[in-house]
Amino acid sequence: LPWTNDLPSLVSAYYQTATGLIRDVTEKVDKRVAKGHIPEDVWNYYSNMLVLAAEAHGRAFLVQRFCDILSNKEISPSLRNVLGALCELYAVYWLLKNLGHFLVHSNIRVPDVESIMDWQDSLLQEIRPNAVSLVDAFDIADEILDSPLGAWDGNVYERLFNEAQRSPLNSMPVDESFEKYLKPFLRSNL
Amino acid sequence: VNEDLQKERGKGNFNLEELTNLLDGGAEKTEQRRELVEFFVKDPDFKDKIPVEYLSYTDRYREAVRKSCLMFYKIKDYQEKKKSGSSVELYQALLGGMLGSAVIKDGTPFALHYVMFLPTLMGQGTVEQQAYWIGKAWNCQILGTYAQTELGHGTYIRGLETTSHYDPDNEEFILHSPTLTSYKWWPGGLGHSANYAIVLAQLHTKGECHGIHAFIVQLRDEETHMPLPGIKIGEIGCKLGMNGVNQGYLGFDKVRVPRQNMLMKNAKVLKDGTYVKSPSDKLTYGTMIFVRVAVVRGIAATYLSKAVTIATRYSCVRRQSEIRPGEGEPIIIEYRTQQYKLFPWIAASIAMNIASTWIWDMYNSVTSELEQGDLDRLPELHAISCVLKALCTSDAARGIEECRKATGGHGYMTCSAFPAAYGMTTAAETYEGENTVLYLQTSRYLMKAWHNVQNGQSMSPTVKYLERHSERK
Repeated sequence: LPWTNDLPSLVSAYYQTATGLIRDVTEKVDKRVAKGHIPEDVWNYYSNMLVLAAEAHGRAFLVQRFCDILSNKEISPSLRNVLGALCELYAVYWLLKNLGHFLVHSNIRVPDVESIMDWQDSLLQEIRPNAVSLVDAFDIADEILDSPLGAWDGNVYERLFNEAQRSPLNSMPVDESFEKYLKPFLRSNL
Repeated sequence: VNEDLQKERGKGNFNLEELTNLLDGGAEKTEQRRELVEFFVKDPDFKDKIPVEYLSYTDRYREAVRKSCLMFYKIKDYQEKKKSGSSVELYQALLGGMLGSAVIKDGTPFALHYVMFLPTLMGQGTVEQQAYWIGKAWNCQILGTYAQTELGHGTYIRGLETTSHYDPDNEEFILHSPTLTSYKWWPGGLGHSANYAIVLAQLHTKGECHGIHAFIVQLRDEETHMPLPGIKIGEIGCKLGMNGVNQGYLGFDKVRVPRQNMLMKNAKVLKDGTYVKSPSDKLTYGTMIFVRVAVVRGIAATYLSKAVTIATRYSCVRRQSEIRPGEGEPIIIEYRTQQYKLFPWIAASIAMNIASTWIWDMYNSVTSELEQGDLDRLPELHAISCVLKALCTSDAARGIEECRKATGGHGYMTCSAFPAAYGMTTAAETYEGENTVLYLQTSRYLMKAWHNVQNGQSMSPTVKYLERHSERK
């Protein structure tokens, strides 16, 4: 089937890729074992491919679960739109990060890649207005975030400056290391 | 409120509360969580007078112990106020998740007591053992940990060296560490906090080794806290993160424990030393699966959502360079490169949250099936929990690092909260099964599944797709 930029195609591509990686590594292991090699050595020989197959399986699982939530009828259309864009971004982002496997194992072909990259940029743009609302919806209290950079009021610089005042070195205008080391050093005429 | 950030809040086009409820699992759960935050996290007693980063290593530990104890007193107050009993969820939320990390930034030495010691007693103890030990553990009359990993042995538990020889004359097990590499290494709270541990050791009886089994061992005197005779114990030293967790080492010099201290829900040793095999050797996977499932939500999704919140808000305040010459410095979230650093991780934290809910439900249903003796879905749960733990902790560490870089030099400061988040998440990549080992465990299941597909067998839900796509080449 020709590639189309939509969620069902993404899900299918993830499954095709996971299936392809699992099939390839299993066939390689089976063939080598059939030739008389010790199974455990064959397992070790192909372990990097085995890791890739497991990763692809896990990623497909995460994409599928994210998609499933979109079919929840209790979700309002506006939230469904936002989550839909995030789900697509999640799937597109990891597809492009692992493009080689998708080109080998799914129905994505080299000419499709440019449109997928464009799709990623348009998703970033689509999500942009909702970015702060999304993280606000995580509903993490300032006391939990515990970071001057991320406080709800956004008073980053004031909070950073206040944090600097908590450094024990700022409790005295001159630290004792001056008398002990720095002063003799500065006067030593090296 | 910063003006730029306030403007951003006006741009959203969905109902925030609806998403909050969805992520929490319902409006009621949101309410409960907020109540816990109000009661525990906003308590001024938990506020640091001096940031922990400026304390000495020893003082950091003492502060973690002080706050952990305080937390338990508060839990009791909370239960009295709510007229509710203890619940594992409450302890998990307070000790293993977001709330715990807020109160005790660098981890708590009590975490394993609730996250592993108690669940193992529940999952692997007989009814009598549960009746005896769980009450003591719930009331914190004893403080436990879970000692599996050894200095020379990690995820491969069949390679563990600690031995437990049964002595039928005295009806006791003799626990022994035959080599330095057999010393237990890394369990949280083991260093100077816990006085009991569940210890995994190779069981020998009637001259035969029966593999790894779990034993409850007293480590320290309940009155003086001194290590008991034959117990060599201490803490392992400073780490990249989690420095409040008090991870320890433990060696045994022929330490005797009563026969009743072997957890015997599945396998048993009778008085005369006769070994009664477990109906399935996979039943002992329960605690490990539980922790892996908990790590996906409690560590990976939690810390990633914190990191991305910090970095996104910062990006709406921070101004830098110019996009169009002469138009002034825009807020950095306007840059597409910045969006690329942030938005995929907002998506990832939601993906992890959704997946963790799904797998938590699966864990609960498989566990109740196990109680009925049905082990069919255990391999599938094991395989998916392994890969999810590996993938989510690795993604979270990568995402947190990306968020740190998105906040420049300010994110490099410890007060930004990125270093602590990174330390906690990278630790989770390593503990409860090093990630590569976990991927390989999942791939073993996948290879079997592929063979089964080729033989025309019907697949379980998480690998059903192999049936649909197996024809395609």
